[in-house]
Amino acid sequence: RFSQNFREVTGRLLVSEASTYLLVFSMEQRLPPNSELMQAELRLFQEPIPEVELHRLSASSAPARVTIEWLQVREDGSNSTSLVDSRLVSIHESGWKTFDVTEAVNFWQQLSRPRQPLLLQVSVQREHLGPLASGAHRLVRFSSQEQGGAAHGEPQLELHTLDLRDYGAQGNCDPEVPMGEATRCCRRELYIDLQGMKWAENWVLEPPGFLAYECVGTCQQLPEPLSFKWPFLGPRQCVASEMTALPMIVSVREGGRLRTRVVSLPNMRVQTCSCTSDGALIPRRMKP
Amino acid sequence: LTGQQVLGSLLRQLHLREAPVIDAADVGQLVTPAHVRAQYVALLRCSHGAHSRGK
Repeated sequence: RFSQNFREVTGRLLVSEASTYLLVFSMEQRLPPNSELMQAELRLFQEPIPEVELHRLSASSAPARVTIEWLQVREDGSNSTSLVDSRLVSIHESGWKTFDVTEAVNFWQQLSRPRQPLLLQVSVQREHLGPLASGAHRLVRFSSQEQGGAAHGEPQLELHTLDLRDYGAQGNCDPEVPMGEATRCCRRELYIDLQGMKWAENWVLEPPGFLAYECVGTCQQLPEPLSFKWPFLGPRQCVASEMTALPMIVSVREGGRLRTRVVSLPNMRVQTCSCTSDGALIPRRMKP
Repeated sequence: LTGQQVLGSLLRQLHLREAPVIDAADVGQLVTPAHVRAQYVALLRCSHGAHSRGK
């Protein structure tokens, strides 16, 4: 609004109504050490609509939108939310509803210790706006802990993890042990000799060569029930999961004169090898 | 990683189409200034600390 180059456009608040729940999960020691989080599912029990209300609703009532956000309370007291899942639920149907909150748990894992509990904000909003939209979304209610026990549908967080002692990589390869078909995924030394390459002659000044490393070996595959549960995941493969850049000093001609220059080539050296499935979620880096 | 991939990355960084051909005698007289060397060493240190995520 302070720029002279743009005309100010005023917005009008159409609707601001949502029933919001805040779920708090104590997470410390819930995730086993040396394990990989495959999926975190939030299960909420949608309560049936009271009979009286049911008669008032038309059979084609619009669905309600349920949105799950991860709530981060910062040290200075301010907070921020990150959207992790959102889906439509039918107002007429009751029962367990499942949401994918893997990203929220990934964010929580990036917090510095001691970590706050996992905070999930659940909001129920109407899907359609306008004069014909109904307020039926207000009838969507989820069971809470106060109503007593899992049998009555209190919110649940299901964590699916893989033990990396079995399913992970093993670090650096043992140079004494020859590679075989059964060699477990590891990082092997691979020296790139720049001095020995014709194209690098007289202009690549540093380094003369470097240890690039490579990921070799095989990974243990998921058992059948799990690959059925996550059909979108490809086979687990041994891949470079962390890389570092390679700085170089080169000589280049600029304006007819030779000059030295520093360049940094991204993703040239393998830092870590991991077993991972094609299609698996890459954890988003949390913003500072 | 192959030498050709290193070359490809290097050419992209320098916006060059092909590797420059430089005479050995010219390079022999070239002195790397201290600030260039310092920048190189700083990047080397940095690359040991900061990792980027691959796949």
